[in-house]
Amino acid sequence: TRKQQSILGFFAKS
Amino acid sequence: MLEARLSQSMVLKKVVDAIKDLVQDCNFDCNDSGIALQAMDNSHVALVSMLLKAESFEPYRCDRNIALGVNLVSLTKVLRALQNDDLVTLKADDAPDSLNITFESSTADRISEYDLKLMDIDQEHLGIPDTEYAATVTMPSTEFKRICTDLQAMSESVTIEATKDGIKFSCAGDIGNGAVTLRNYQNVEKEHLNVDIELTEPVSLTFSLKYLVNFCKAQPLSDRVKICLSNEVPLLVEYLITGTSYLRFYLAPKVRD
Repeated sequence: TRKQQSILGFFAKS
Repeated sequence: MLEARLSQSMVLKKVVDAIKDLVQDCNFDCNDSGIALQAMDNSHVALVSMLLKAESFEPYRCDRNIALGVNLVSLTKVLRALQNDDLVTLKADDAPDSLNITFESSTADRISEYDLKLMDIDQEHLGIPDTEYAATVTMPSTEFKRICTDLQAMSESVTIEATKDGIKFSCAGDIGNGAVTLRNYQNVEKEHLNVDIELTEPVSLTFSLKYLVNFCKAQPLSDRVKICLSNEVPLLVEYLITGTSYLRFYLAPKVRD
């Protein structure tokens, strides 16, 4: 099984 | 104040149609360089980034930063009234509580005017790093849409592998497996059919097809789509609008549990 990652893990809040 | 007139008005409708199922409320950030939008979907898996550059409008005037907080379902209701070849003009004050939208028929015998109520949207802005992608594929947007919808019939996820042999979209579902492989292809007479694969290193990533199929709602914007991949970073799917204006979608990958 694969787990969906969050976009927030890659792009930091600016 | 903002005043922006768009002769290719269908572009606005196509952009809204492309993103309204992914994001509901978003700010259109206007400044002197154009109108930008950045929004995440509710589950924070995908990000939409749009830029309509000032050059896409004639005239374009915006002397201050203005955020237009728009509910896209409401904007869609207004854009229903837009007809092919209409000119559309957007107007707003410096601190607006409504957006004035005018449609003019190309023969100038009909003018439709709407005021859309705006909302305060506290939106988090994300910094998108400049990325040198390991694989960049440019292909017909209809082909990409067909591959995603066909594979979605079999599975929730697709693995996209780019190697020197081509780009392979594969899926595994309850009823079996499926795969589509595209190789570099050049058609001198019909360049829009070209498949261009630029590769610096092999890539393999898995994504949710539900989101990819959603991104393909942007297909009417352009007959070409650019897909950028690097291992362990979000996928970028880009549709060019007019000139260098663009609609981009980013999608976080799925990883082994």
